[in-house]
Amino acid sequence: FHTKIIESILEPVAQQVSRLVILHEEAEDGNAMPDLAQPVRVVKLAVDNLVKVGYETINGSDDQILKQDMPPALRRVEEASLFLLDASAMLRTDPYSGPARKKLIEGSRGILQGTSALLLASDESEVRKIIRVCKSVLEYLAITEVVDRMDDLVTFVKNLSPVLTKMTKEVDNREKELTHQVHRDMLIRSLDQVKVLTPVLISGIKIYITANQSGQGLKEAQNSRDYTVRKMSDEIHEIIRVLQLTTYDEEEWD
Amino acid sequence: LRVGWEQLLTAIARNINEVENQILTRDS
Repeated sequence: FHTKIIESILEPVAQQVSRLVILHEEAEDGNAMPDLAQPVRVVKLAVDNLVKVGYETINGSDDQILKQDMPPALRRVEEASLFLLDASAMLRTDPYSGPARKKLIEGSRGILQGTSALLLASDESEVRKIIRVCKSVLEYLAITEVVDRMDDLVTFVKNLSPVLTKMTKEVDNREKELTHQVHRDMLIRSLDQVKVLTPVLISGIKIYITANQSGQGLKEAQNSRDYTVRKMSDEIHEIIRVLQLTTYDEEEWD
Repeated sequence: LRVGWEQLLTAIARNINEVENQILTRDS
């Protein structure tokens, strides 16, 4: 689990499921199973609610990938809850039923897999939102070269500042959410670079404008400004790349 | 094993509610 919230939700139930799978496989103890009708009903109710909320989210979202990713996960959870219902009905007629136990395990696993897929789909959608903010900063950086008057610079800074602040805040929050220290460190490093480079960029544009008016040192001023823009853009591209990493990279840890 | 299944189903129901809350929070 690559985020703390997903880990905190799924980890306890994942542990329980695997423990029970082991118990089930190792301890075909021949004991009668209890009547699970009531807890299974509670699960079914929770699933029905989740499915309702899930489809509301899908309908209310303009994220096409989320719209694509969520329905199969919801179906997985729904199917799994039917397995649990089946199992509980089977156990009522035969509390020793082996197939019923198997169905209970399959249902429990299915719910875990489905909810995990749902959380991932929702999380990826959140990441896409942060990436959109990063891209809007990139778009502003791309128009730096047209800023050749002081009043343009004022407008440029006025427009760039809120998007940059938003990006910083969101990447910062995301970084705190991640469980992989290497990814966190990469985000912190790139974000720090962007913070350091921002005043350098503004002063670079100022120098360029002055040089443009005086006609002296224009080429150097332009090169220096473009270099800063490139460095900032590279760091933001790196942020976008790292935001999308979910897998644990052994080499990075080594 | 008896207690285990009831506990597991209770944990699953709680898990589903938490997932629902998480999706709602994200969505808002």
